[in-house]
Amino acid sequence: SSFIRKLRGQAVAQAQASFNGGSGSSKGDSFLVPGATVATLLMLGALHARRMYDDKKVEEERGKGIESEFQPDLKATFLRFLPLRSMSRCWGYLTSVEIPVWLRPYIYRAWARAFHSNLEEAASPLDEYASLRDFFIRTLKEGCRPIDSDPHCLVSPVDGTILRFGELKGPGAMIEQVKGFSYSVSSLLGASSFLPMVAEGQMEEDEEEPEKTSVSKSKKSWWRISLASPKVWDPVLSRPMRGLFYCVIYLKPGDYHRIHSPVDWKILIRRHFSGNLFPVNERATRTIRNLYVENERVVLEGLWQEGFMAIAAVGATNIGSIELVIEPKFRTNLQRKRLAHSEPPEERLYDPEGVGIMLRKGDEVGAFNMG
Amino acid sequence: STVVMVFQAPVKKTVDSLSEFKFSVKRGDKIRVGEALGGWQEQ
Repeated sequence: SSFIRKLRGQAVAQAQASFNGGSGSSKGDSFLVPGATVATLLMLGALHARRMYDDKKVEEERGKGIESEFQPDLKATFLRFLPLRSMSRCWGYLTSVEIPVWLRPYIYRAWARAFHSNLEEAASPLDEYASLRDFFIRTLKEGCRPIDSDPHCLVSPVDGTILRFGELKGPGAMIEQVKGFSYSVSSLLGASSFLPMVAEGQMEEDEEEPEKTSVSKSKKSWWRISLASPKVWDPVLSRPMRGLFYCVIYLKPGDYHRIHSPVDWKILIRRHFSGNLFPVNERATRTIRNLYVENERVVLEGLWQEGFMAIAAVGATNIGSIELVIEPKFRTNLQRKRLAHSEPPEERLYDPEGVGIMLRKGDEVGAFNMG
Repeated sequence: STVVMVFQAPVKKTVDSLSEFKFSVKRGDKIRVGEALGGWQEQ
């Protein structure tokens, strides 16, 4: 209100100056800057309020049992023409600019208030995070995230909101993005994935006629892995007596953005898909087709005590880069060298000795970074 | 950003079997690192 009073005072002074002979042009110029800033702040505030309202509306509908349906719209189509990767990289550059020490707590508190972050969990004092990017990827105080030690459970690898989960049945199994649109698991993880996509009935048939199976894609993939990692390969693990499940977790901007291991497992392969960088918020899932399959993502595949395990970390416009603790030199959100959209993923096999990288439940795997 | 997990877990082999993986979360639930997503009982 004091700012508005100041603005009003400036406007009155300008009016008086023009009334007295029009010598107030310099004051008029000085009014433009705060005027534009206020307009920008008001616009951002309005957009944030509208987003909060939309989120609330979706939550209310979900509470009533109404599912949001897939409805492609013009805005989603328009997004395809935007240079989202460049925008993401620019955002990353802006957020990595060092902030004056005195200003840091104010900016980080404002961020925390806007996106509901818990600052008490931050491992370091606020003025020690040199940039918003550093603050965003902050670690937590020891003991803030106790890991469920039950050996018969999987724990969440991230802080976030559960969007979807369920069991995948039969070959070509699909994960529902929203009601009315689904994408295939093999598109998400990659055609060369060693995903055990053989249905139970089909497996029995295959056992009777083993020659036929040798041509199937999934068998080939398993064979490839069995050759590549003989020490960990156990045919019992691939038996379809175990079900195949999935879980989709969305991380809001205020959430802790590091990824941890959900179980004790061995990571055998990393696959990097350099796709688009569409936003992945609630609205985007309802309007952009194949959102998770089109976006840039990193897939880690391996084995745990019950068989197959894969984690796909999907990037977005604002959170464009994915870092891996297990492979520090690995980089994503790089400038595209090729224009072809359907380029194959870049793969790295983590098992020169056939062992892979062993991770314990709760170990840090990677992180999402700004831009 | 989003994380998608795909994994194998035990399913019911017989009617009496308890060793079936079940999710312990609901859609829309907020979850934090280290909290159980689901589990099964040992037979």
